[in-house]
Amino acid sequence: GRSTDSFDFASYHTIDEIYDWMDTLVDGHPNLVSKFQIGQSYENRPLYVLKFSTGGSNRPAIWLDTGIHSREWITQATGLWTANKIAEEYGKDPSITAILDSMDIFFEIITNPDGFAYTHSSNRMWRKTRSINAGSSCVGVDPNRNWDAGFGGFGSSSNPCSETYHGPYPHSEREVKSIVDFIRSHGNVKSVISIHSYSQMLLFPYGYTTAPAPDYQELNELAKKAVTDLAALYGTKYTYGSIADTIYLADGTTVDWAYENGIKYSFTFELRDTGRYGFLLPSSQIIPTATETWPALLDIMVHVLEHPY
Amino acid sequence: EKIFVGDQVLRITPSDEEQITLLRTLYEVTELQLDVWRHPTSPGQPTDLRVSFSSLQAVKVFLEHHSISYSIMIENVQELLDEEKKSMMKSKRI
Repeated sequence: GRSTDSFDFASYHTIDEIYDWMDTLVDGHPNLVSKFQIGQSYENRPLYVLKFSTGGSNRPAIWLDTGIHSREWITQATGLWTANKIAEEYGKDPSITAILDSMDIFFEIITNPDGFAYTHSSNRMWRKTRSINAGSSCVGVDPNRNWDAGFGGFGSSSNPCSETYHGPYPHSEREVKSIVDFIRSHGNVKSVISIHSYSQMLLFPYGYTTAPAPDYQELNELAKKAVTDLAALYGTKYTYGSIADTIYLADGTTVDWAYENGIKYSFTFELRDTGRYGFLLPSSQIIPTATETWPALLDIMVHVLEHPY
Repeated sequence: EKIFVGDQVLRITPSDEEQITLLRTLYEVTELQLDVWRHPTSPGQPTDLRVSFSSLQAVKVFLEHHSISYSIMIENVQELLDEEKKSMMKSKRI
């Protein structure tokens, strides 16, 4: 029999190893975890989502994703640890138990599989998808500029050679469209948390305008609590706020789309940076990063549970 | 496989809006093939830039000419990638 005990969460892994591990997780927690496919990538890799559910039908749900930018390896690695933690802590930790007794969690760990495979085989610095752009020799679209929320404007590029190329039209990327279709068809997703690296931030809408989101106050207070709890473990300092205020105007992002589609609790993390490694965070920091992020994720998920809408 | 021997990541700290504008102009120069890891936001906040070995001199001259403060965050990108690969292989063997 397979066991998650032999899996080394403190190491980076290839896509095949991660997809195998997903099956192991499902085998180990058959009454809690299942795996299903929401689509295929441009290069026809399966887009797998782990579902954590204790039953019920179309319960309110939380969506988590890691690795939409493929080179941000700490995010996929944190995703693995976190998915395992959710499964292991159900029935032990009162918060995650309460959440899963009422809600489902959907977790896409390899959100950009073509890009991720490419970072392992050909170019460790690859960020985008691997779709071919008509009329250009440059490959790929930035999947975090491809969403239909202020698409095509500030902080994105119309140049296919740019790292922030927004793509030919909203949801042109299968990796994005599959999530859009899934969340729309589900109809009861209450929170979207999209995880990136590496500048230690917890951000919320809007990115495409400096206008405050209608729920600004609540999101800001929740972000403040989450980053405070995150810092409690190793003292890692996060900044927080709207994307536009904290970084810069960025159009077509995941969380803006989610918020504009009625998902109030939409957040995006930028995980830790030691100030020395950027995207090349050593694997020895996977566990500390994931461990410190966990209480912040729990804060958001518990808040979603306690504030139905 | 693309290799990154001699590529460096510079941590650049613009002191005012004028320097931010200069950096944004620099980042647009496609011939330099710059890879922006962290975009400039506001004065005093760092921006990180991966620069290929062939463009290093030009970029450093530009920064020094405009008195823009920077430090070397990663001395040689390929060295880190080699360590990363070695660590993955070791884990796989175990």
